[in-house]
Amino acid sequence: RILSNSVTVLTAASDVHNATWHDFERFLDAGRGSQVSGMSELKNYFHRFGYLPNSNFTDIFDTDFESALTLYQSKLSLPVTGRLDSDTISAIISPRCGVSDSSQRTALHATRR
Amino acid sequence: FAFFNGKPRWVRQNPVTLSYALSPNNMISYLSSSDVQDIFRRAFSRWSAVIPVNFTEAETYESADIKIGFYRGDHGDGEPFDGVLGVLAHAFSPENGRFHLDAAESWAVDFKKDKSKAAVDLESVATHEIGHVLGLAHSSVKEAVMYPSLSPRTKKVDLRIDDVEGVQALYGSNPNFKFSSLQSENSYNHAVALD
Repeated sequence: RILSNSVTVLTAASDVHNATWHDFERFLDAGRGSQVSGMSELKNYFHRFGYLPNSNFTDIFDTDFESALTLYQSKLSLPVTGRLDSDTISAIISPRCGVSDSSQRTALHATRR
Repeated sequence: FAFFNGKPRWVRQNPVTLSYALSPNNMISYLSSSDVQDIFRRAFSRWSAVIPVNFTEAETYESADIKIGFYRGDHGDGEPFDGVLGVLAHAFSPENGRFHLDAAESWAVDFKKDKSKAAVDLESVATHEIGHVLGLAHSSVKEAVMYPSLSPRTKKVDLRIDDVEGVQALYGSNPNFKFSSLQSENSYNHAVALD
């Protein structure tokens, strides 16, 4: 089980993960102002799970993304650092349920049939 | 614990009885159907032990309140699955009843027999998704069944106080349930994770 906050654990985790979110490991230690190619994919991840409202994203670690990241860390009971630290990256690449974390959004367009 | 927007729940005459069925056309060939049925029976029983809701196996898939199936990729609900790991499953809030698992996962019913590093415990995911079917959103409590992530080769099947308080806020308490019964059960999750 992925519990520790060491980079070694990230490597162990990636052994069993496919490419879906594996690439997010390269954002380790990124913080506000960073520009890393592919950051928009990570923003899409946060959008998908209810942390970022917009869907037109750049590769810049901006203040909106920092707020989303802080909210994510808080929601998942991670240390709230506002940075893509190893605990946060471990959580992001961990397999999970597809339902949004935002209770403000009704799950999966629920309708009564 | 948290609820979906509008706090939807199943509204039925008391006692609430919900039927469920596994899609006969969307199962996993390497899993025995009796194993899968046993797993879902146990998963539903964990929730019915704490709330006044009964779950029964539907006579037909079409008539079931809760429809369960394994699907691959884009399966028509706007939430395509993504292959091995990543998203494991999803379910719809009340009173929709759809409950989908990603067929691409290496679903395990017994980690002693399944040695895959990417094996995912079916019973843990089933118990989590039933929480969504009942109206619970994701919890921030790491030990709770309703926490959104689950690592491979980890079993987390026993409801925690957070799960119980959440679902009881929607449906009330099963008169036979005692919070003291949770304590001893919960050591199991941790023990299996260590194993």
